[in-house]
Amino acid sequence: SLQFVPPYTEDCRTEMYPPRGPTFQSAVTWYTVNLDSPPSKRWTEIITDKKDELVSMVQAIKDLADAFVPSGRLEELIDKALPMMIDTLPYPFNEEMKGIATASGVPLGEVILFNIFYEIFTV
Amino acid sequence: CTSLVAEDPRGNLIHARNLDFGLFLGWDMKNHSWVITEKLKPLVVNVDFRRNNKTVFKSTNFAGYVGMLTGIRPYLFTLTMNERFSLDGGYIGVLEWILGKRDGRWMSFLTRSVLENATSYEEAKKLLSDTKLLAPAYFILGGNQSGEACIITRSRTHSLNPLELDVKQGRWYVLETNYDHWKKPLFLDDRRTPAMKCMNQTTQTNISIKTVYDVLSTKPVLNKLTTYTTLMEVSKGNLESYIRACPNPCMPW
Repeated sequence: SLQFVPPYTEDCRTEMYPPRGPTFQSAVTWYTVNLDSPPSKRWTEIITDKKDELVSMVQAIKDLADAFVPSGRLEELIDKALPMMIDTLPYPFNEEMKGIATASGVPLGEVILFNIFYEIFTV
Repeated sequence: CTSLVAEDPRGNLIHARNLDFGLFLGWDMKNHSWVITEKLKPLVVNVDFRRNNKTVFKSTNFAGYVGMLTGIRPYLFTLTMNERFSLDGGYIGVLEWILGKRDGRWMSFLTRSVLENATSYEEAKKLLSDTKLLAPAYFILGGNQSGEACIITRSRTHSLNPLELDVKQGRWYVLETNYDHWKKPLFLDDRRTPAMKCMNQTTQTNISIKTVYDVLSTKPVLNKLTTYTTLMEVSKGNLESYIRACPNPCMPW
């Protein structure tokens, strides 16, 4: 049973496993990343599969940036300034991000923003 | 986010988490959902990181994100991180970084390095407790022995009030949402109380991957920000993840 007022706390659920029903959206695909590969090549298989979804997610973040700064200056800052810091980021993560930008066609600045979002988001 | 590590009566450790993300980043009125949360769900992947064709660690990731939020070093330790809010936040760390003061670590690159290089619970715990960070965070770490689990509450420079499993004292699980464990959570966002109520109702006798999944499926522990649930058992080297949905009525966070 569920209380129909926030926070909609419900009685402890049981028998939910194996996952199914309205709270289960889908399973998760497995991939292998070979750490012996050059960093810029490691994520190519995953990004090739998930390219459209990554582009769509980055676009949603850009739309958000434009909502905050309609002039588009924030987006310009992301695409121009962030790539300048790529070589200050630790190896091999900087090389892996370059490979992700190449494999997805997403501008490097936006890949970097996605990867440092945790620190940025605390703003 | 809600992360927990529980010890069953046989000393096995179960580590599980809901990853909730996308708060205030755009609300879709039509679908009653968060824009970024829904964009992240299709990016969720499980990754087996291998070297010399052997598994080094496994993780649940967002494709395109090279850091780690959820991972297992099979048979050694398990690690999840939850977001911590503090006025001395990441924007200060980023500013210092831009100004050239670069002695801190980006949170998700630290967790990636720990999963890739640490070879024991104690080593992982030391790295996660002592390394200077750009942003505050909660690290929830499980080991491979009875009693090995802790919540590491991190400011950018210190580890505050580490909380350890203490089965003899009746603490057979540790649970972290997004508030310091020694303070009350924000009343508007109390997921800790319902989660602990359900863990206590389950009891240690009945704790398992299945019943932990039940706890993480109970509203508001499950909410509109929940992208995935991951379940890990270090003794089996097992990690499984599921993309979640929260049917209405459901808390936005």
